[in-house]
Amino acid sequence: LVRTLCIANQKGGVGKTTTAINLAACLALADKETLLVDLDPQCNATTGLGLQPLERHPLVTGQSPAEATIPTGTPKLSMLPGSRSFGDTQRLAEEGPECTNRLRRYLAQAAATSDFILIDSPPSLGPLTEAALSASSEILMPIQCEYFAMEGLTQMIQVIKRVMQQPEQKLEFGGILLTMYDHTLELAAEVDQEVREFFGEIVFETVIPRDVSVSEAPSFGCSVVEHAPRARGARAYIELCMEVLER
Amino acid sequence: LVRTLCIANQKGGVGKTTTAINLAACLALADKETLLVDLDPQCNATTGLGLQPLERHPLVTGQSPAEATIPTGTPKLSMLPGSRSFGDTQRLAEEGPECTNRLRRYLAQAAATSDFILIDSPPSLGPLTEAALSASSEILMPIQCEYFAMEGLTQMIQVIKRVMQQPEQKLEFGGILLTMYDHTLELAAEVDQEVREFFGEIVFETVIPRDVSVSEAPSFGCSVVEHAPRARGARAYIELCMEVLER
Ligand SMILES: Nc1ncnc2c1ncn2[C@@H]1O[C@H](COP(=O)(O)OP(=O)(O)OP(=O)(O)O)[C@@H](O)[C@H]1O
Ligand SMILES: Nc1ncnc2c1ncn2[C@@H]1O[C@H](COP(=O)(O)OP(=O)(O)OP(=O)(O)O)[C@@H](O)[C@H]1O
Ligand SMILES: [Mg+2]
Ligand SMILES: [Mg+2]
Repeated sequence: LVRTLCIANQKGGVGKTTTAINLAACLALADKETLLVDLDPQCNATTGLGLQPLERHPLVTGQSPAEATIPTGTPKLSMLPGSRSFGDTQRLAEEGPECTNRLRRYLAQAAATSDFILIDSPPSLGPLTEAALSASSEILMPIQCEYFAMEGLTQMIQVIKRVMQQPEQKLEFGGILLTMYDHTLELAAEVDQEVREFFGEIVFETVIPRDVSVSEAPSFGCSVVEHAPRARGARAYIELCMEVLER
Repeated sequence: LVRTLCIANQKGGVGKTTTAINLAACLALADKETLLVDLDPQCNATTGLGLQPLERHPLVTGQSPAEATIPTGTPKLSMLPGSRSFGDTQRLAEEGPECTNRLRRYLAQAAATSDFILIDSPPSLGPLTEAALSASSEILMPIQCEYFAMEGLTQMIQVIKRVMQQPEQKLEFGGILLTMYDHTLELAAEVDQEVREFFGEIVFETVIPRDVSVSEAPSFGCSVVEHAPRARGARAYIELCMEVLER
């Protein structure tokens, strides 16, 4: 049975794309057939792997997953690239529940050949993110170890709860991941403690440290585990992958 | 004549809210009557100054600026708080051009008593950001010194150009601001050079360094210039303020 992880958080710049790319690469290196879906109009997950965004969005043009999915430099990791087409993004956003159905049908076709599907979503609570949540089996939520990190969470949790209550819904909480942890800052330790007290077991034990190798990897078009396998950030994403496989 | 600055960038976590709060505080400390408008449903600009988000959005309820605007802890700095009301945000987004008109009328009333109005916008190119751009006289675009920073810029520039070409439009490019510059990273120097080569004079000379005092200030409910006036981040925002006043 395929596991579909939606990597989502309304707050911007918390490490959604970085987590989607690096966790997907680790799952593929752990011999799982993995599909990475880029639903963000910024297409950072696509360009972060050295690939080109599509002119048109396959969800709008009706291209099948077999036609639109492309291989990456990592064996067992394939990608459904994003599209910057403003018109297509607007159209998907205006469709509401129909967009969710398209995405579900699309992923159902891709599921036949995948063990894991990861969806990178934009920094918003809009229709694209809601469609991604509805089409997923679990949500993985990166949280940056900063003050604003805790602020918008209540809104995000409300939307997640609403999606979980819809009929035929299979969304569960996959986990909360603390990212860009800088062990020299008191603020990071405070956020870590607060998040664990509030969310308990859901929070992954693995914490991703702030590590320049992680932010440099996209300029080489590959994941940090391939760019700098001995870096602290690479080891943390490998540990996260082990935890995800155990859950 | 009031100057209305829209702080915008589709990329998340680049320092929009941090720049909106700290530049607004510096303008107020430089004796300018300043209004900070929080258009982001996350309400980080509101909570970053220790204030409470509104239950309902004044743009939807029709409350006048005089009724909805509240003072902050900084003399000459007042705030139009944001609202997390999901319904109101959806409604504003669905209204399109009508939302722009409401915002323009709203800001026209506030303009009578302000020298500067700063608008903090969400990380998206959606209707709220487009309304904010249409109602502003200049755009100030923070760019993080990271790889993904340059990726989505072309889309952002297309939207800005489109807004500039609309009738009765007064939007100009106020400037590009490099943020979270870590002088120990080669990546930061590369992005700095690339942005200045591409955009030239538009880029502010002032660069905001990565400084923990900046990210801690919101937990004290005030700007970094009041929380840690001798910190590098505070001095940089004061320098930025001087540059904005000269333009
Ligand atoms: N562990 C880390 N160490 C250092 N830098 C990191 C780390 N994780 C992410 N970054 C950098 O932080 C920035 C934000 O990360 P990223 O773009 O993945 O966040 P995002 O949540 O996807 O942003 P958006 O909200 O725009 O989609 C990027 O420039 C990225 O390279
Ligand atoms: N110069 C700086 N030094 C250190 N940390 C910073 C600096 N500027 C911003 N930050 C921190 O980086 C994070 C992102 O900044 P901020 O929230 O202002 O970005 P944003 O563009 O408004 O995000 P969003 O896209 O979610 O609206 C915050 O936690 C903030 O405290
Ligand atoms: Mg992203
Ligand atoms: Mg913000």
